[in-house]
Amino acid sequence: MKKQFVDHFSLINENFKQVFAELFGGGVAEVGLEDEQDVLACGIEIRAQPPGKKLQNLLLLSGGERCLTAIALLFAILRLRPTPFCVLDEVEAALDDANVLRFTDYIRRHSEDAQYILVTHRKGTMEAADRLYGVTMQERGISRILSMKLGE
Amino acid sequence: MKKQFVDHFSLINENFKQVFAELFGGGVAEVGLEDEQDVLACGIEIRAQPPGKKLQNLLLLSGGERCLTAIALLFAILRLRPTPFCVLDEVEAALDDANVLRFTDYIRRHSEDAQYILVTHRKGTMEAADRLYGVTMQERGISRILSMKLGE
Amino acid sequence: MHLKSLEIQGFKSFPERTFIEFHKGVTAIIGPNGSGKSNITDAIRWVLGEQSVKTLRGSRMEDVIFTGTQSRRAMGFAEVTMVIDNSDGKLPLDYTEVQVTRRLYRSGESEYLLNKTTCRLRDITTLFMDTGLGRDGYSIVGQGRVDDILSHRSEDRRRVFEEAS
Amino acid sequence: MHLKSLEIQGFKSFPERTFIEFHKGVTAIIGPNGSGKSNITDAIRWVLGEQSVKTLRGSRMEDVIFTGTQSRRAMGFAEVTMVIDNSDGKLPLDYTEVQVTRRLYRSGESEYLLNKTTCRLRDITTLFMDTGLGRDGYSIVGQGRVDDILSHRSEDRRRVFEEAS
Ligand SMILES: Nc1ncnc2c1ncn2[C@@H]1O[C@H](COP(=O)(O)OP(=O)(O)OP(=O)(O)O)[C@@H](O)[C@H]1O
Ligand SMILES: Nc1ncnc2c1ncn2[C@@H]1O[C@H](COP(=O)(O)OP(=O)(O)OP(=O)(O)O)[C@@H](O)[C@H]1O
Ligand SMILES: [Mg+2]
Ligand SMILES: [Mg+2]
Repeated sequence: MKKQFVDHFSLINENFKQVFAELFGGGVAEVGLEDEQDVLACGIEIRAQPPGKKLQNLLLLSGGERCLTAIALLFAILRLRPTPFCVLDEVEAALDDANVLRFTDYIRRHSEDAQYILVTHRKGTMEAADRLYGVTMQERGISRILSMKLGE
Repeated sequence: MKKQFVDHFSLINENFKQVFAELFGGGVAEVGLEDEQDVLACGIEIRAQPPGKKLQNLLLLSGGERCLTAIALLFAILRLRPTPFCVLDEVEAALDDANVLRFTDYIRRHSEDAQYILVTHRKGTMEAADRLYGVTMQERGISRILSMKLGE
Repeated sequence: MHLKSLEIQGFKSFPERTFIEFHKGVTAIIGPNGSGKSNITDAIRWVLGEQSVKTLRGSRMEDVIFTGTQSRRAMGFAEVTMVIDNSDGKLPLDYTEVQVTRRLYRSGESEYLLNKTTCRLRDITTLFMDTGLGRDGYSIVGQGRVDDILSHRSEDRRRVFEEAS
Repeated sequence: MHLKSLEIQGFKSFPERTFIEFHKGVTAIIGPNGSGKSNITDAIRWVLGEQSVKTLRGSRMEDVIFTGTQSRRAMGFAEVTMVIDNSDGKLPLDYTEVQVTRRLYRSGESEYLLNKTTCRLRDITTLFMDTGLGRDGYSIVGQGRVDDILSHRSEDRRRVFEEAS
């Protein structure tokens, strides 16, 4: 029980280092257990260092850097234990266009056999989709769905 | 003291109704005092009803609708008591492009003698600016500022 | 195992029976502010057994039933049906296709169906336990919630790691 | 009364002396994620007397001093100077131009200057009281914070209404 958690935790840590570096184009990140003596109940620390910058408190990261770090950690966990499908509702809102591209490139590189449902306002995310559904409220307060061809 | 607060509060309420309708292209909104008997200490309620929809709990509004409602309330307060300058850091992140345009149109219509500093990722906001400053990190971790000509 | 389709009727801003087919790969859901995109996310959570009205952005469970507009009356019930492809047998049921339905009436009465057979809410939540789609799952990230995984409340974060382990 | 200029040195990601001129109307600050835009917002708050490290996104006040990069050493102090056009006399000082400077050394020592004369932090915060730029002001909305005005914590909201009244 304890051994399984520690093994899985270190796998998530491995994944996190990789995914972070992939999304940030470099840099270092890791997750750590706050108390090695109390592995089954202690908290989990996160350390993230974008490329070229010094390691600082997560609070000092920018809105976009925090967002990308959170996405990296989510993907690290999913890599260990994939879920049948993944629903992400505007998770890339804080990312600039260049980082949206890194986010969607990562999804496309790692999406064989995976299923992603992304609610989005961002062009980059729309362009990376295999399918597009548009939600409209032609009649006020009443939602309807249109299947949209890509390139429309 | 109490009279002044009540008078100003009802002016903010008036402004809020107008600004909300301007930003949403219709709809109804108001602020109310939770306890008319305890005007100097009671809480303040907010009710917002986008055009065509029924009045519901604020929680049920969409991310973008809540954002625009918050902006309307801020502008309502500023109309009563303008501040020398106003710094808004990515407040329009949750708005779709059509609503960003309503947001910037409002600012431009009401900005004589006002001074707005808007940190933004959105094209619509950039296009509405009189001046543009670009922040860059050519050298990793070191910020520099460039004054940019509009239309660049 | 993957999501095949979702059917929504009377749920939040979807009074009309609405059918959405899902495929493998990446599906993007787009539309203007307030059009109903996050309501689809809520429908997915709800049919999987979500019981927290806070997570569903309401104050009472009744809030998920279409409440009417200035030109259309409220509905008496909300219903969401999800069809899942189970050909890899990940779900512990002897079916290659699993259909889950949740229905809530304004009276407060609820109905739950698994492959058209009435069941209890517990049967649905138990079915999805250990898939990452459950209560402590990490597969659904709501609007404005992605930062939570970094937040100080590291007990929540802890739970996500445990769910994945 | 309006903002004329801001000069930043050693503050967060701005080790080099950086001068920004502001004009009436709408100024947009743009740039990639992590480039330093919100740090400018923080600099404006800080020079106006912000004391909450939480609002400045740090854990200690020392966090606002440039901490170095992998290729440049940390700095020993942070300094921000704001020049304000006071020709309408809104600020209770007999000057048409008001210059505010705040400096913090790694030793923990602070310096505050009003028109190049040493003063206390209290003199700065008192100066901006009643302008909406102070602690309970509503003129600076930080990243991710616009929703706060709608939040349940209606005592905060209350304070904003009182500040404006
Ligand atoms: N029970 C209900 N009956 C009718 N309408 C409802 C109900 N619950 C929510 N709504 C409406 O659904 C709308 C919100 O939809 P949703 O949150 O899905 O928008 P969205 O497309 O995600 O928008 P955004 O891009 O701003 O996030 C609100 O306008 C709300 O009034
Ligand atoms: N004391 C410091 N010394 C050096 N760098 C710092 C210091 N404090 C913060 N930073 C750096 O400043 C960067 C964040 O800057 P800022 O929050 O202004 O970004 P931003 O341009 O607003 O980005 P976003 O678009 O993502 O919101 C972080 O990468 C952080 O490491
Ligand atoms: Mg939404
Ligand atoms: Mg920022």
